[in-house]
Amino acid sequence: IEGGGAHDEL
Amino acid sequence: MNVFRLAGDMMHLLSIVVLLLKITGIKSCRGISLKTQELYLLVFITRYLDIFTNFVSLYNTVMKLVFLGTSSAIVYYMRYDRIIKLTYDKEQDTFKYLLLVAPSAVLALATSHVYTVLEVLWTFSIYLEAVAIMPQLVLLQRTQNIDNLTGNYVFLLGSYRGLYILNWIYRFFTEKHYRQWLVWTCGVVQTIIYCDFFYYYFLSWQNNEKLALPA
Repeated sequence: IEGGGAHDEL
Repeated sequence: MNVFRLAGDMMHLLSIVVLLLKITGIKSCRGISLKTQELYLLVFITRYLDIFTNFVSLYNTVMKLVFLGTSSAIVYYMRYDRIIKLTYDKEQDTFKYLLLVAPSAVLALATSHVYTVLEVLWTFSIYLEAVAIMPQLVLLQRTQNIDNLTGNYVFLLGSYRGLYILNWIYRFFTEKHYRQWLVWTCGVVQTIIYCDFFYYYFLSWQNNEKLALPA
């Protein structure tokens, strides 16, 4: 995931 | 997607539906902070800019559109609806936007993982969401006779945050590359902000009394 961030969350 | 994440999303959705029903049903937004609602709209706009470039799932895309649409509707009703806008406690809703937006922007610029517009705005939205409820909590403290719907709205919103923490704990143990101190820290801070409210919410529920926050 990009940046280790939760980009698949809302 | 795990059960905590899904339950969290549903709580979030339900909180917005409860708020919209309150506003349009009884034609009143008494006790609701327009500032918090506008900050949430800003959170959604800055976080979901990737809606067309970063496809995750149909579920994600639809939910993003629903969140953008419903929060725009709430802001529209509170600002422009002929009847509803008269019930807005403008004099009481005095929290300064800048107090929340400026630190979020500075932190986003200082800590963004990559310096692209989308990534910095995404990081900004994470910080801003953590504190966006504050004008609402301050307004609740000033409101006498908090109605059930307003209390339930904040309760559902807090539950969403709590469930997301469970979701992160679950993902931390089940996914190899799931490391995100930023989201964790902000999520925990945000949930702590609700603790005081939760305490009084349960107290009023247990004693079967109307919710009131001490000033």
